[in-house]
Amino acid sequence: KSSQNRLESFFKPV
Amino acid sequence: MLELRLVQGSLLKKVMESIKDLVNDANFDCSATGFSLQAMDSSHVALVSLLLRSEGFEHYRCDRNLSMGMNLGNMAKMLKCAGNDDIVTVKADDGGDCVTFMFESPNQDKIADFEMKLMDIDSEHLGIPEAEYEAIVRMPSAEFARICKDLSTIGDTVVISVTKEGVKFSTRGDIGTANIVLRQNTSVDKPEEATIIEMETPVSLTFALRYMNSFTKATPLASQVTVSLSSELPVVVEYKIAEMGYLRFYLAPKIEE
Repeated sequence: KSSQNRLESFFKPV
Repeated sequence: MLELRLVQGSLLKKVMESIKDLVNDANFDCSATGFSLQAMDSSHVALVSLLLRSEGFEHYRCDRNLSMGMNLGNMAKMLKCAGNDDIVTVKADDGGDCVTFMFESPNQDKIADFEMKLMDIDSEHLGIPEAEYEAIVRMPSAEFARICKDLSTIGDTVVISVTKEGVKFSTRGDIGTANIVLRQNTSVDKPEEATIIEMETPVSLTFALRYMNSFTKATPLASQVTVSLSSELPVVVEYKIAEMGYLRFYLAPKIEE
């Protein structure tokens, strides 16, 4: 089983 | 006033074909540096980053920074009407509500202009810090596309593992499993056929093949692709655009539970 990360977990909004 | 003349208009056609299915609407940003775009797919799992540097254009005029919201599907439709050898010019007025794409045949005997309405797009811009990647794999782009396509017939996700032995692409599905290992290969006659693996630390990450396959639509842009991996970071799949810049795709990894 695996779940999908979202980009905001790594990159912060500017 | 914005006026960008690109002799190799086919580059812009290829860029649009590469990204139109991943992102629906996006803001193109124009500045003295160049023509750029950053956009996420609707589920915020993948991000496209495009840069076409101003020096790569035959003529580049951008009086002030301009952000133009476009529907990428519609833009791709219009650019599809340009011939592969056509010179493409992008024109817009400051504060205007439309953009014009002009296509000139190489011997100037056919000139077309297509005007497209711009749209207001609230897009979130993510800050992407410079990172040191644990492993960087450079390989033929067609080989990468082939691997992603083949594995997606077996499973939905790919585990990319880089060790001293090489880079391994693995998947698992209802019918069975598949593993494809590429070793470093610099002894080929042509540099575009080389596979080069730079590894600081062994790394293994899982990604959705659906997105990887979408990225490989950029294969016609470059003979080589660079895949940069670090644990705890989205993978970067980069296609260099000759003399001009790059098309990069970022994809967030899946978490194994």
